[in-house]
Amino acid sequence: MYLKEIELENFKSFARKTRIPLLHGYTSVTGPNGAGKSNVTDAILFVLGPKSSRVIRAGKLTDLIFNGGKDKKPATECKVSLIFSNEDRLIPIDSNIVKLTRVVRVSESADGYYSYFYVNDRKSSLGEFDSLLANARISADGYNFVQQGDITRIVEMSNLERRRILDDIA
Amino acid sequence: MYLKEIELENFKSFARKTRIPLLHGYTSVTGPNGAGKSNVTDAILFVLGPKSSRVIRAGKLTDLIFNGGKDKKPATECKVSLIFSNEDRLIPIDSNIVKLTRVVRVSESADGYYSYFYVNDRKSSLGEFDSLLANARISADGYNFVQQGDITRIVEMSNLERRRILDDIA
Amino acid sequence: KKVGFLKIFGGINENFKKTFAELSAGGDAELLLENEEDPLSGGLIIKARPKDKKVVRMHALSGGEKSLTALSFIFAIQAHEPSPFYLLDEVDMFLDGINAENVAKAVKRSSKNAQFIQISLRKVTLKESDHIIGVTMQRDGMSEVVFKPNIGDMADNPAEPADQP
Amino acid sequence: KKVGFLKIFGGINENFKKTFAELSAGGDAELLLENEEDPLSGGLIIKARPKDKKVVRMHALSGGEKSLTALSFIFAIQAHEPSPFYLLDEVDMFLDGINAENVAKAVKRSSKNAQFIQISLRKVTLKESDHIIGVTMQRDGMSEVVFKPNIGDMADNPAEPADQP
Ligand SMILES: Nc1ncnc2c1ncn2[C@@H]1O[C@H](COP(=O)(O)OP(=O)(O)OP(=O)(O)O)[C@@H](O)[C@H]1O
Ligand SMILES: Nc1ncnc2c1ncn2[C@@H]1O[C@H](COP(=O)(O)OP(=O)(O)OP(=O)(O)O)[C@@H](O)[C@H]1O
Ligand SMILES: [Mg+2]
Ligand SMILES: [Mg+2]
Repeated sequence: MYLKEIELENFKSFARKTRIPLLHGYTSVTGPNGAGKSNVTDAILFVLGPKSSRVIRAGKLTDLIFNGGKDKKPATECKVSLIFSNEDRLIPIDSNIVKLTRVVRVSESADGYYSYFYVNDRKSSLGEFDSLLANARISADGYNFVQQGDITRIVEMSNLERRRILDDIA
Repeated sequence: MYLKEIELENFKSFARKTRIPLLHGYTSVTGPNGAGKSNVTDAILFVLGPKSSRVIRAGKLTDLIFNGGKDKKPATECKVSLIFSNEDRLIPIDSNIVKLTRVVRVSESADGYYSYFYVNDRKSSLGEFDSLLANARISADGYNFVQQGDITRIVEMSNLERRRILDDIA
Repeated sequence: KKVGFLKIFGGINENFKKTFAELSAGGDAELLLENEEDPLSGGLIIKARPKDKKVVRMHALSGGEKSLTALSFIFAIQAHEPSPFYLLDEVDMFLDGINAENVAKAVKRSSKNAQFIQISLRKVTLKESDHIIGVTMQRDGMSEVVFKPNIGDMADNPAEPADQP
Repeated sequence: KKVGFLKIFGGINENFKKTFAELSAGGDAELLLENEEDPLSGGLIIKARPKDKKVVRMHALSGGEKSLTALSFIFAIQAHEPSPFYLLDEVDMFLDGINAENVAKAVKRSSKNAQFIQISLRKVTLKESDHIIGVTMQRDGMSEVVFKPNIGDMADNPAEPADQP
């Protein structure tokens, strides 16, 4: 199983519909400061780790929707799809390709947004995402994802905070 | 007025007596990780900012004495001198060269060390250092010295902590 | 609970010793519990000794040595519960060229068994990877993705001189 | 007390606007007080807008943009109470080549009026400086100082390719 492609639309600085095909092995992502590299990490965590907006540097989920950039109109919804190759059926769905899609749309409701989940373009839920990903041992909470600044945080944290990292694993 | 030379002896990783001549203008210091670059900053702060050991990454002042490195005997005292060119008499001493020296020696006393101060090789005190440096507007407490990690600390601190930086200046 | 914790601690400590020795090309390090009798009442201490030096407290290490130690700890945790997919965002920022290259080589080895995506500005890292993706932003504030970016064009990125290892 | 604080705040804010515009080659930024009536009861907000983008909250900026903003704030404070001597330790770590070069050029300009010592692993920075001092450590754990180190030898340091700007 591996991540085959990421599709972004109006997610943070990725206004245009953008496809990022990925391969097995070791891929590096590079580019100038502020280009949007860490926004790609945020897009992956947006789909895999719906539980916490802290993780994706946003005060509220609608901060993730393209804000218009220099001179365009702000968008009203953002969409990210992760497309996994699932030949080994690590994700318990009987299909070679599994596409997980998450959409957040601005709304008049109390929270200010609606959140939608799709599996292979079929409407789904946060609960289903959780159980599919748990089977594949892909979790947004562990250190599989080392965000920018995590190294400094580990260096600066107290001995007690460091021990708590091991508690979470137990 | 400028810093003309730094002399170190048994200060952290600088075991051998080391002289570092400096010039006007813009000097860069480079070298591999762990070579001892930041130890040079610590040496300057050791002389200029005797009040706080937090500043020089040491639990206790005796941590600043050469610990023996790979296979030598630990030293029992460390010494750092800062030699300033003082033609403009910014430091209120009537001499073209002002040498500030600080020594810390391991001792049996309650603190575990003795600390000595010298001005142009004449015995001095912490109080005299303070007043000489205040005149020259060289302070270890302001942001004249940007230590490794200060940038990250400013980015991560709360709005209240950032305001306190301005309070200290007032 | 204590038994479960100690088992995890032991496993990660073994990984950590191996990983630090590998990344620091000859140093040694270990994890210690502040309170062995009752681990959950104390903290976790990291002790690291870079090659040819005495052990010092974590905060007396250099910036690069600390970040290499933290990275070894992270890799040790990752090895404890393998996943098919990993993402590293600018973990090589504080490292000099030699250390950054050691880390990139270690990731290259791990990428035989799992997919790794590493965001980096360093040429030594870009050179080790199998594929490179470029992200740029035009003057309109919108990001774009470029495939097979020319590393030379990335001159605005810190990088080892093309003629150097 | 409040009057004294507001005077300092005003002065540093002016410096900060100028410095950020210079270092970010066209962005704009400012300092804001959470409570203008009673500044000492609230915090200090930093707002920054990189060129060709909308203003976002400080934590939504990129790693490099944040560090450029923090550095502008530090330089603004330094300009408020000039000193004959400054020391900067690896302040260019998060910056790409272009931003690191802008910072080095700004330091070069300031070094006409004061002495600057900058610890850095970046070639763009070493190139801008008037003098270079190398620090190395032999296998005995003892530091040594090298004058006129050959930048090429520093190949183990992140650096722009010698043939690139
Ligand atoms: N909702 C949004 N709409 C448009 N742009 C956004 C949005 N949220 C954040 N941004 C922009 O994204 C940029 C940050 O991108 P990102 O953090 O991915 O940069 P990066 O490539 O990782 O850079 P660095 O190398 O400095 O870490 C910021 O400049 C910010 O203005
Ligand atoms: N009392 C001491 N005696 C001997 N060596 C010491 C002492 N205190 C610290 N050291 C050594 O100094 C080294 C750290 O040096 P320093 O922080 O100056 O490195 P640096 O050149 O700034 O590296 P980086 O680029 O990673 O920041 C450590 O490896 C540590 O072992
Ligand atoms: Mg980033
Ligand atoms: Mg350092």
